[in-house]
Amino acid sequence: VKSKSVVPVEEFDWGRYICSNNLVGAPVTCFKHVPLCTFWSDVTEGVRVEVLNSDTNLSTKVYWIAGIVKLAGFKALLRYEGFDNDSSHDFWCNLCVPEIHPVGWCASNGKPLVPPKSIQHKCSNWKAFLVKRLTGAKTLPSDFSVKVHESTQYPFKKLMRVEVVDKTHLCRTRVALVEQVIGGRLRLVYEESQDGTDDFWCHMYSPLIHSIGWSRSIGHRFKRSDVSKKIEGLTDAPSQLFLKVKDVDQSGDWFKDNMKLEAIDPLNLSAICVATVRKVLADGYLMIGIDGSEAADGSDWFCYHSTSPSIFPAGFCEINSIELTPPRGYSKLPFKWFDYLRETGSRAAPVKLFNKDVPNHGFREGMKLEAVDLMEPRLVCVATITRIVHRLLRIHFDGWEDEYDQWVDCESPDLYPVGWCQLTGYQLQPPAAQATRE
Amino acid sequence: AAESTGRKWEQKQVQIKTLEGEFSVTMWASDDKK
Repeated sequence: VKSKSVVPVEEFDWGRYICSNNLVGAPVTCFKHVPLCTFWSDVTEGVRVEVLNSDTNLSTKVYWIAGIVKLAGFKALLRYEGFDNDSSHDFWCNLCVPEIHPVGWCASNGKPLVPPKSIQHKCSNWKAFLVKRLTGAKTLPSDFSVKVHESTQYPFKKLMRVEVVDKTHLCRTRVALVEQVIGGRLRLVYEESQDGTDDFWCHMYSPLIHSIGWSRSIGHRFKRSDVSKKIEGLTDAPSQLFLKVKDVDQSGDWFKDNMKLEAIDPLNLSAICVATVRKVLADGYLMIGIDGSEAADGSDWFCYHSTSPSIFPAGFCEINSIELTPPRGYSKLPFKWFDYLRETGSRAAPVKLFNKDVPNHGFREGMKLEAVDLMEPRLVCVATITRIVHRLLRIHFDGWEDEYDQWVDCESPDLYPVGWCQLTGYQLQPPAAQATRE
Repeated sequence: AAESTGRKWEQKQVQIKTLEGEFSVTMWASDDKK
């Protein structure tokens, strides 16, 4: 398992990074699980806002109007009205911070709009100038700050109990308590942890967490807690808070034990591997083993739902020119499915059983974003989409070698737009410098 | 885009306050459909 260490946090400036390299941030509308996703299609270049005027000698806080020049996730490059084509005073701002307001907010709150001193001499009639510039232009809705506040409230609360994958034995779940909620990401502490440090980070929509009783209901392995001390205030997280999976019909032609397929290796998300259905559970869940690297006791089998975008029919990699990782120790290379199935006396899982939906996700290669390092899931890092195969995204962590890349679904709740960390107060891991990596 | 996400663009009279005085302009803002 390859994992990264925390990079010392220095000031990372997304705006400078984007501008100096002429980069593109993935739009907020690509991330269905983040605040304001459905609203953000109305936030475009040219939209005007009221923002603090930092170019003034006045001692009191004054504001001026700025227009959006460029967007990168939640961040916008703004230009004060009056600078026309002069970009020298452009500045980046997260549009969801309390200092950004719709046009009209200043008047409602008794704050005067004062032009920046660099351009004060340029115009003798600012009223006429503003009427001309603003009439017919777009601004944010008057309840923008309410929308920001409402969309950053989360239903999971501290001391709620959940079932979560055991990070040391992927084949089983354990009970954990919600210890912290940041931006919908949960820090879960396993119930038997003595000092509260045995924890696991995941998003509240992660397929790795479930309501209490889920494991028993589908026949999944579960590590029973032996907790002697009862903590006051514990509640089981209500089942409606968890991600719903599609209902599937297991009665007809269905996955069977020993069927072969291709799967993202949960211990090396850079690799898609030859894999086997080890056990068929209820409600469409499957225990999958990675061929050639399974523990004898099945302790590294992993639970994927049959509709998971992380499992593929045999031949998926070849069709899409992705390198398929053959079983460890398999010497007959290049790997050929036809030969392997014959040699192992097994059959491939039918193509029709896999999820073939490809959402119109909007991601493009080269787009920048903030992505969880799923090998160290408390870390949210500066990242780039380097390849797109249908709904599958190849995520590269800026400054790190390609071997740390991860295959992630386009609807993964572990992907966030530029500025998400700043919005939620989560710590962002900047691109690694060569010296840090060493 | 607003139409497809359950909101509509509306013309609004927006108040502007400068050191010289107050006036209003007509701008567009998207709003949740009533």
